[in-house]
Amino acid sequence: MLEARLEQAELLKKVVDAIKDLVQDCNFDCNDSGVALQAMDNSHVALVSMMLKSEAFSPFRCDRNIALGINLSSLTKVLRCAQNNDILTVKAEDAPDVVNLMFESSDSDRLSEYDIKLMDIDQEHLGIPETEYAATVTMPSPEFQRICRDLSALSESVSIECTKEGVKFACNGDIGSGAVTLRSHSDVENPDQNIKIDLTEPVALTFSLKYLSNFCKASGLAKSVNICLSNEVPLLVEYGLAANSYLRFYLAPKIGD
Amino acid sequence: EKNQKTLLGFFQKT
Repeated sequence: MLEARLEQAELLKKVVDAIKDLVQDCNFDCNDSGVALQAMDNSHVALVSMMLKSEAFSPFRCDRNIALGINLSSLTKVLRCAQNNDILTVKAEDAPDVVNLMFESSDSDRLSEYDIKLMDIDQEHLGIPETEYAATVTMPSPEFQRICRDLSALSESVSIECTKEGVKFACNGDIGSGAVTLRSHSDVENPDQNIKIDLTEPVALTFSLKYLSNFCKASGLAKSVNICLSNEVPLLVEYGLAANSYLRFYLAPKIGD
Repeated sequence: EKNQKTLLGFFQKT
């Protein structure tokens, strides 16, 4: 059986909020190392990969592999019934029909329990090759979100160009063009504002802003975001979570102009 | 969407 207790329901609420507009029905694959999810959007352009390691829970117990097929809109409805600070316990039997979610208020005696009916989801699983990216940009997640939002007003696509000079987000649309260039930046007083660019070779790729803006819904989960690029391969946008856990988004490039 | 590649050309189904 599965029994996983999260100190704060907020984590799962935010994760589900960040991915529910991209993917609808997902298997939460549970085993003794934690809870993993991999799902592609309907058009096979973007992929979500989440890993909540067993250390993120206390306690965590999962005796055998269990796939919990859950509709994210149903899960959202139930998670709305939890306060951010509630303790969340997820329980399921070994061959379950339902998953049980229990919310406990940390400062009162309220205890809420919900069951969600599970679905049989036949999901395509993709092998993601280990990639040494040519460029990795680490920047404040709100800054990345703002750039995506601002450029979305002008164009459907953004070109991301990394050179030793910095990283340039540029777009070209009907009303005109725009570009934001960031250089490496280190702020000792305010390390959350740091911008780090690790580059082994220059990279230039074009991506859909609609998808990038969608990924940015995860901005509330981590203060910084890693944007990993190599020419001719999908982009990786990674939000690190506590206990070595993560929420990653992969996006196929567009054919440049 | 115009000019959009998919992930299937990059990642293999397992």
